[in-house]
Amino acid sequence: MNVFRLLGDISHLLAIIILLLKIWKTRSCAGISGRSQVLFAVVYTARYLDLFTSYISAYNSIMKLVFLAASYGTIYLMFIKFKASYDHNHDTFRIEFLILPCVLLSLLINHEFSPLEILWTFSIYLESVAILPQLFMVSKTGEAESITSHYLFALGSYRALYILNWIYRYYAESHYDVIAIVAGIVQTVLYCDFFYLYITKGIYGQ
Amino acid sequence: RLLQRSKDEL
Repeated sequence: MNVFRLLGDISHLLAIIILLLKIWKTRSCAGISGRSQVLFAVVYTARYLDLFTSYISAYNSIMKLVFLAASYGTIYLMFIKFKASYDHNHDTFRIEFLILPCVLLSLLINHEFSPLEILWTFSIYLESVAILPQLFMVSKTGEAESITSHYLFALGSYRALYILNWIYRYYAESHYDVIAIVAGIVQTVLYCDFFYLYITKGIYGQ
Repeated sequence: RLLQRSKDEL
């Protein structure tokens, strides 16, 4: 563990908490892409299956459980409890165009052709594009509530901090994982446009 | 140690 990864995990946790609070407090999921949230739940489910097979640390196990619970909790709030406020008309990104390529790519490029490894690789590829429906929805509606933009800023920052973690690990532990690094860079690059808007204008209400 | 899957990362 290093400070970059710890800050990244905290930023990730913060993003998920901000989202849950926004939906719970405003009792509305307006402006939030349910499709992205479904993709995140698939990402965590595919990646954290090793929760039952390999114990790494209490921190690791607890965070995995928190991320899984929070992502399914968000889906429950969006599609069941506050379903009436879900904005179907603007949440239209075709997620099958994201899932299928990630499945194919994870079968072609992976560290080891075993079920758990393929699922992990699939989750890494899918996570890098999982935010696209949300960014697409924000661009379509032309704006985002301030709380939603804070959510996106924290979520985008998490993987950017992980890139610093990978740089650190390369020099400090001579460890690197090409698949995670390339996907993490793609994921962070996708936020660049949003980061620019967030920092220059605070995109809410524009 | 190079190019191994980062198993300890979330």
